[in-house]
Amino acid sequence: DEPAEEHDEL
Amino acid sequence: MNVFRLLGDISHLLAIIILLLKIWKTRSCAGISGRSQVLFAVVYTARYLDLFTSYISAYNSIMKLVFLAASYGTIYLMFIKFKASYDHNHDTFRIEFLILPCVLLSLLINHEFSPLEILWTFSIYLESVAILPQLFMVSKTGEAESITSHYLFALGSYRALYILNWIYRYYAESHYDVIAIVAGIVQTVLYCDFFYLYITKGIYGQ
Repeated sequence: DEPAEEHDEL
Repeated sequence: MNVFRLLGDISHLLAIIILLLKIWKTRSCAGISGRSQVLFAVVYTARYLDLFTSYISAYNSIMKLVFLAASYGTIYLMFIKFKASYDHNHDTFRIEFLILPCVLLSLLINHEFSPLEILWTFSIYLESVAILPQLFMVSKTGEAESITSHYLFALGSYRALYILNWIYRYYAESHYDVIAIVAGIVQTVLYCDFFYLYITKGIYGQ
């Protein structure tokens, strides 16, 4: 699983 | 930001405005599932807690605030102001059957085991199925007012447009989020039967 990043979507 | 994402957001915004206007103008929330609306309020609340922790853009923050305000506004209209018109006899979908599996799944499958990330994941899973009480209500009563159909069409289109946005971002930015993509596809598939009826009735109906 890829690391968490900022969720830039709504 | 690409055109699919923008159209998706506009479609989402339109859905929420249609619903609020329908309730406000007719002074009635007949045919609307309060349970779905409560689930959406939970979805936005869990997802947009990041308003306090990360800033992405003014657009992003304003849209989040609008969705939260509109969602709680809808709940206020349904459960307080126009409570008498709420059709609770037909709104009987057991939402614990949606919430509990989403809680479990978000604890098991997430990008990072941290409170905010789990809440974000939970909101993505819950959003994908939050419309089920509404679709159940429509199928139970056998009909939806045309304005309710427009609401459902706009709301369903939003995630369908997001799928195009994710395809675009995958190729243009090498960006993808498996959790959002899979849940978004599930969400869109749930609307397919409704889309089919909406389009065929719209074209061949009346």
